[in-house]
Amino acid sequence: EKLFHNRDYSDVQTVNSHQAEIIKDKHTAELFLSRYGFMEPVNWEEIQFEDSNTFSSDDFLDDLPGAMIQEGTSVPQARHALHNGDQDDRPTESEAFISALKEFQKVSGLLVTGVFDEATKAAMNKPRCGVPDREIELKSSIPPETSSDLDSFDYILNNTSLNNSHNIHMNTVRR
Amino acid sequence: RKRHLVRLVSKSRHKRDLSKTGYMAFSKKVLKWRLIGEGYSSQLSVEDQRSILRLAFRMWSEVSPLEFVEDTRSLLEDVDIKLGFGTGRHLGCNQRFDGTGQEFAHAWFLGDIHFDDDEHFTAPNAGSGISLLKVAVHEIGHVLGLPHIYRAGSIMQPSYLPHESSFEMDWMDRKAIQQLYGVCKGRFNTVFDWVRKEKTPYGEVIIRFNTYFMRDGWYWLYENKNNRTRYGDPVALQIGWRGIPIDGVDAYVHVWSRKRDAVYFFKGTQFWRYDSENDQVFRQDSEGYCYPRLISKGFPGVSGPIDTAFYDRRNSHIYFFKNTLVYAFDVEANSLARGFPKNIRDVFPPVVSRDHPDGNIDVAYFSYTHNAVFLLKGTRFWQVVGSRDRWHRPFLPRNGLLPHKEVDQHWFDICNIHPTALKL
Repeated sequence: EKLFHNRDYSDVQTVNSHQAEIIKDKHTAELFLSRYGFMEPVNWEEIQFEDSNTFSSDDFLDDLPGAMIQEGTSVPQARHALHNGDQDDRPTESEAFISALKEFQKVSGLLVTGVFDEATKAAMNKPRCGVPDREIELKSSIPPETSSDLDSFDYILNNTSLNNSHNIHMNTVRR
Repeated sequence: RKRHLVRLVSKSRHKRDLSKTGYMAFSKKVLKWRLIGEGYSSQLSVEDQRSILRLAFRMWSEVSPLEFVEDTRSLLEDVDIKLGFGTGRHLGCNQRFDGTGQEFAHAWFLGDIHFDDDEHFTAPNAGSGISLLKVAVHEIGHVLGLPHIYRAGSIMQPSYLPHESSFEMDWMDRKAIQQLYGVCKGRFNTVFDWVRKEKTPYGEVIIRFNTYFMRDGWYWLYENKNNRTRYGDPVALQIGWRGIPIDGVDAYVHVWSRKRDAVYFFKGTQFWRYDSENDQVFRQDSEGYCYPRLISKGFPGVSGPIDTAFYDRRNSHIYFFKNTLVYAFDVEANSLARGFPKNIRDVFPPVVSRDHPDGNIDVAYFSYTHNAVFLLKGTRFWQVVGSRDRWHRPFLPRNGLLPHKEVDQHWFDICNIHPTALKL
């Protein structure tokens, strides 16, 4: 049952039932690096959220070329997913991990060792913003966006949150 | 019917421009925001949350042409930026929060901002927890189109740095947002250096000055050393300059010589004398004059309204500007100087023939920082040739106007904010 607080919240005990997963090993580090854009997601399904079917019903996204978008992912990652198009020239898994680690160490002002050391672990566990660090460049093979594309694309960005979905339809009706 | 269609289309189609950086940006200057009702934090009072967010938006207004207004009434779809708190799965967002630690907030381009209410958000300067103000300023930066910036001191760093007690947007952050939205431009009513005498603890009298820009009912203190306005400006005139008209003035003149030290504000046909020691206008000064007085009474030969004026210490003349004419008033003789009024081009000739404001100027400002007189009109200024200029280049005309430059390239980030964000 949800706690009901005193008027001045003086009785708020920040008893946090859930704690962010500590970055402590290579696996969690890989998740961190892929989530914030330093490397491609290794196990794409890993990042799936449970109510995945709500998203795919949005036909705007379906017509994105080559979209392997999993439900529940934020649209910036959707652009990230597009990157997967070029499969066969990928570095090996450990190389990708090391180069991503080095990149993270460099931008975080740490010693660039490529080793998952304590300083890197501490930096990864700092409180931080959830927006990815890396903008993922769209492949040049994707045709340049026309302004109308841009509008519709922007519309996706604007209205990805579920509680806006009725807005999407309403606007469509109005237009 | 046609007009209705235009309004309909313009309302729903937000025109986007990629600007030079390729990052997306709003093409509207006034943006509406709202803290969503079901997204209030359980850790701070609603009023605290709203006032911190209001300050966060104001901080972006202070360094860019954007203005932000809290809108609690419009339809949700007409609100540009929606903010809310949540834990785990929240507000219908696709990206679940991870509980305490790590991700404390995220933002979507041109749209929503979500805060993880499992984090311990605190008010500014609480000294503990995560400053909601700092996180909000960072996330708003994302919504406005800025990415993460890995530069020590940048507000757009991805990781939270708790130990900075107070933070402000540094020069590079300002340039980053101005890359997307341009710099602040605008006309001023007057610009002046306010000179005050202060006593040191040892009883010595030292003379200080600060530079002020006034526009309508607001003013900014400009810190010349830091090339920016004072943090937290603009402020309403009635707060800082008691007794002068609250909707702005036409001119400020400081008559300062061996025998005189008097500060005047001019508005319309009247003028006020300012008591710098008590920081308010005189009702009656030591000479028995009651204020406001008619300009024509105090300065025979001159009548308001005037465009602007300044006092030239070299010849103890006040130069009043009105349309295309200049009235030089001899303070010692208490009359117009011989031969005045004259056309402004005759008194301040152009160094480059067609480069001249040709009257109706906004401001005539003598700057102690630059030891020079500037004439401002619109977004441009002309510097008056000084004695040092003429020492290097004797051929320059006396009181000539050097080619114009842009005000915003000389005095930086003098930005409006939305009136609702003004502290009264």
